[in-house]
Amino acid sequence: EVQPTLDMALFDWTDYEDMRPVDN
Amino acid sequence: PDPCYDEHGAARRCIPDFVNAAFGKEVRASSTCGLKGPSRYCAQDKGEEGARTCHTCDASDPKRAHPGSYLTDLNNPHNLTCWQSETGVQALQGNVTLTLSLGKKFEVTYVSVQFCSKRPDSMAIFKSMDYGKTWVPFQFYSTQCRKVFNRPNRAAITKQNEQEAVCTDAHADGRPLSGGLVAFSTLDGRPSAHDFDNSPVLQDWVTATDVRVTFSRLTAPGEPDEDEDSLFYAVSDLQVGGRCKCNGHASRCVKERDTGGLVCDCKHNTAGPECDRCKPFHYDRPWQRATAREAHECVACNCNLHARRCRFNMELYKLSGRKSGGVCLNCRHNTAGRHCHYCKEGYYRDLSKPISHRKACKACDCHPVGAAGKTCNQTTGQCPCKDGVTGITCNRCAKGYQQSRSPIAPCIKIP
Repeated sequence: EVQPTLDMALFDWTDYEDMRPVDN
Repeated sequence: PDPCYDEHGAARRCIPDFVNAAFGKEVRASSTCGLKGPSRYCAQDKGEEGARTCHTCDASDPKRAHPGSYLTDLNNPHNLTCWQSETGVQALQGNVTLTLSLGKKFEVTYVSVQFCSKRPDSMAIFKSMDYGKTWVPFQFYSTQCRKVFNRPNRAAITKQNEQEAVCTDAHADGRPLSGGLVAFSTLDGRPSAHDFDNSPVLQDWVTATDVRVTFSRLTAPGEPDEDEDSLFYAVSDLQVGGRCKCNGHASRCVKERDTGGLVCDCKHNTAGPECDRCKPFHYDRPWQRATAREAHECVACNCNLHARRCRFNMELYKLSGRKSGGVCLNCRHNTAGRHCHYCKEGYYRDLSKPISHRKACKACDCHPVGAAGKTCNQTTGQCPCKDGVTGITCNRCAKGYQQSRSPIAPCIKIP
């Protein structure tokens, strides 16, 4: 079976603001 | 059939017809009789010694005018029409000049002046290569070269000075008393003339946009004095034999529609009034004049239909063994490289389409968190995935992994 695509809402962007994609 | 291509369609050198470039063109004379009212002149009749008759020159009377247009009209030996200068010592002070504009660059083979009067003792032929801004001497004639033109008489022409004017008294033989011809052959006696194709020096030497003939002195000192009204120059025909200069890339010259000027009908992907440069986008090789052996046609850059402009790079041309030196500019459709022949960073080749297709490159679309970078493999499109991440764009966790909350390690092994 195919794994679901990565859910961007699950990521904790604290400390990684610079990585957060603009549309996220 | 186009003379610029052979029966197989291959380019070959072509040259415009040999013409009298002066024919029918306007000649500006610095002195013409009868312009300031009727003036008298006397001339020696042909043949009979001493017999001379006098006439009136009147510019306002077509029957008695001697305008500059007579120099380049149809020259009928049985009905000579002569341009004539003003008469008398005063009028002939300084030079009398005839200036002819050819309208574009010509490669001149000869310049000839057919006299109605006796040939002058001293005269010179000049040419301009910049439409009359500057002039250089083509040839000097005088019985006193040193004194009149400060040049030795009949100097030897060597490879070192073959693109310089020389002086000669070869015309000085007084006979015939009228109707004499002075003809200057531009390549005569020039050492490189036999290999003109490979002599840029002589190609430059024969090139002219304008020709000027100056009459410096009618008679040599010590010659019997002539009456005042016998002192004038008269010429029936000024000819400039040559070919429209197109550097071997055109077989004819045509009038340009908007300017009316004369331009070469350039072939071999060349352009410019003398076909002296490559057409835009045809810069894969350096422009060269065509020779009998090689047409040196300009070649279009290969940009796989992704660019409209390119430039020539000599280094690349030499590195390619003098085959190809074009470099494409501003490749479009996400291509890159000298020939827009690969996909730029962040894109990969869609191998189901030819490289010249607008959609030959597809976006890598690498996942902003799952992929370690934006650049994917040029042929497969595979993005560089982080540990535990999989998929062409690295957008999901691999088997045995699950998504974490950390963008740094988005997939972690399932414990």
